[in-house]
Amino acid sequence: TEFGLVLHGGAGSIYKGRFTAEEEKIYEDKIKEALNAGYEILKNNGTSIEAVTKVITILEDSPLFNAGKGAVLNSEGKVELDASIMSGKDLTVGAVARLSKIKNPILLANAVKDKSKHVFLIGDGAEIFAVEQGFEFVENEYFLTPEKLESFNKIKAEEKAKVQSSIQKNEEFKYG
Amino acid sequence: TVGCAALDKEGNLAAGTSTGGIMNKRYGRVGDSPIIGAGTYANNTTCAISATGQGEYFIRGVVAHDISSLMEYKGMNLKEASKKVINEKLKTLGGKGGIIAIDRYGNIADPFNTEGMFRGYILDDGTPVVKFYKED
Repeated sequence: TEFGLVLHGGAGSIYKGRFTAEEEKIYEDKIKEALNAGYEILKNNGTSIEAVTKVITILEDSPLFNAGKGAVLNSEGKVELDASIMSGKDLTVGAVARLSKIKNPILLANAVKDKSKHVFLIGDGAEIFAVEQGFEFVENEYFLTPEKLESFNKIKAEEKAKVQSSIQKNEEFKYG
Repeated sequence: TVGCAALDKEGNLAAGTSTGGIMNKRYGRVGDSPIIGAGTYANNTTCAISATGQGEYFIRGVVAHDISSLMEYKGMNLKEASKKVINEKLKTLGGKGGIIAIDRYGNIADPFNTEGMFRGYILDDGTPVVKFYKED
């Protein structure tokens, strides 16, 4: 095989029966779109790094996956994003974590790899580096989707109920 | 989490991973996705890998680099090495998830120990293949 690529879109909560045929088709179409975009780059003599960043950017921009738009929320109700990229040619690396305003974390990871003497930047430091590199910033709300917000609210409600139940049990124990 | 591993016409491999982490994660929690050697790794002599799953276990198992090392030092092929690490080592640690990988010959591997993993590949014949579940 002269060239090729493989991708994943996560392995959490994916089981037969969870998705309707229509929903499966939506996922399949988006994955095919990403595969074809990467293929075009490789076919036209683009680099593996270019293919990887293009594919991941498409998946980050889609609300279907847990990356970029559509990512899950942390315990504070905010989206915090992480990404990394590595070249097998020269073992150069770029990684970023705790981003809250960068639209495409994989592109910032690639910039850390190519335009920084460092390997791994996090939080405010990573975002200041992004400003210097002219990156696109978005509000944290950009990443939120109604589905993820609903899951988050459900988890928080369950947590609250657990705490209340535990308080009640302690009181019963105390009186008992 | 999303990830991609690619081989170009020059024979160069690359891998990348991007994620939001775990729902309701503690503020400041970092998983394996940005940790090179755990969730992402590429080396032209072996393969390119991106992982997805419970990040803490992938960090403890140094999963991506481990697969590459088994190929480099033990002479295993990509499928053998990745199956061993996901189905044996990661399972022993108690972690759930999987990886996608491509080697310098264009061989693909996508082992996982969950019910499903969104995944797909396309090789130089240009036919995209998409799979969701264990049975696919």
